[in-house]
Amino acid sequence: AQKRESGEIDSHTIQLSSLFPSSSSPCVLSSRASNTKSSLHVTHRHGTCSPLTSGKATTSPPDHAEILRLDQARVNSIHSKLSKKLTDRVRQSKSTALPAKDGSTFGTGNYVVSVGIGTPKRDLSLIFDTGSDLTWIQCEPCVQTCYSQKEPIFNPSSSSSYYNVSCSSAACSSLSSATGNAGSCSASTCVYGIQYGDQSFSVGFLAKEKFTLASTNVFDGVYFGCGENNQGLFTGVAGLLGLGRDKLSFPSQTATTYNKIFSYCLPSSASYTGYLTFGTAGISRSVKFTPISTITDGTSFYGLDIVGITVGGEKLAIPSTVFSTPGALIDSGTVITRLPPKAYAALKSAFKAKMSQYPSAEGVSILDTCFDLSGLKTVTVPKVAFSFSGGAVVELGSTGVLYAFKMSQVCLAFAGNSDDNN
Amino acid sequence: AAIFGNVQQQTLEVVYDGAGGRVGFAPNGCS
Repeated sequence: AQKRESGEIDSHTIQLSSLFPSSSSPCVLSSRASNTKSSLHVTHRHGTCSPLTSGKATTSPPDHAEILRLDQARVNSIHSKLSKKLTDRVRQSKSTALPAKDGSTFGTGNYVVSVGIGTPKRDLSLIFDTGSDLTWIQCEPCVQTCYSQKEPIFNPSSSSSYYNVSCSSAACSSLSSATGNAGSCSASTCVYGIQYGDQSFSVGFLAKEKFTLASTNVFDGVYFGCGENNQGLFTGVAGLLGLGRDKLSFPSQTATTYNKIFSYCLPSSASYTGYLTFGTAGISRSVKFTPISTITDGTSFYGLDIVGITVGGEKLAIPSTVFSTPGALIDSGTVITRLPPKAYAALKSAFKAKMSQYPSAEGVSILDTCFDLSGLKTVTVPKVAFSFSGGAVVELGSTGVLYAFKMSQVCLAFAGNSDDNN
Repeated sequence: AAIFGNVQQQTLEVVYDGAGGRVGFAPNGCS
């Protein structure tokens, strides 16, 4: 009753200093990742824990405007991928040819894990991505081009467990669903190509290699891309770990061991590590499940059915068709949650009404609901919860509601899509 | 489609069960 009195039940009180972690705080390792056999540390690419910044955070804090610009590019390419799949289904009944703009924009790729590859094992930092399927790394001799990366570039000729894949193999034919491009042939070796909408791409040989997770979990013959021509926003990292739903994704290739189950906790700030665990080890008993929705069938995305949003204990009056028409998905590589326009409008107005005690501030990029919190030590924000099909109600953490540019510009961390159908 | 992004995923333990055809969330599952 006391908590309800003071409104604590339906709101978070946040120390504003926690929204601006100092870039020199020492790294705090996730105990879960350290103590679970099938767990990897997840580090923030630009933080003090990242192997790419050798212990100190990158001097220049990430450029928020750039992060949000790239985030929008990624969202646009996810939408185009979905609409292409949708028109593919429509195309069976029609003969309209549509421009294929496939691949997903890479975005800012903030979360990195270290995976052992080859014999002898080489530990390489890979960005993990639930929104794409093909795992790839840069490979010597970089026949065309390689971007700069922290660790030495993998050299397949120095690994005794490396094999190129022939063009006639089933894995080569399944490249089109994993990358949006059919495999091609070079001297009877299968060649892959994956293009990300922001001019990032990787092209090279489809190969098989030994992967080692957390030093002891060894997987022989994992299909992956050995990139001889790589360009784009990956600077520093060695490649990408594809966690999508296609048969070439890493969870699908290790299904006999982990049954396509994995879980993660993202680091809540750049000076902490989170974890990525394969299999069921350590999964919290309080997990609430929702079925993967059919809207994303035929794509590699993990679809969700959102049925409602609650702000500060008040359920928003949003017709369920607002969510069901465009559908929803979850993506580790998208930074800011995108909502259908009507849902975002309802969230924004309810949130603003419960934040009326704070002065408004200018919006930034895709975020249009911002507050000036200069001079304050704490901020009290209404709790936001999502209801998913199957009865799961998920209350977001205090760091899941705000995106802080500076004290005078702290914004609601949601954005509306451009139209009701995407 | 709506997209549940990684800012909102912070402090949640997110579970992908590809074989079971479901996704799970554990609020405060990361502490």
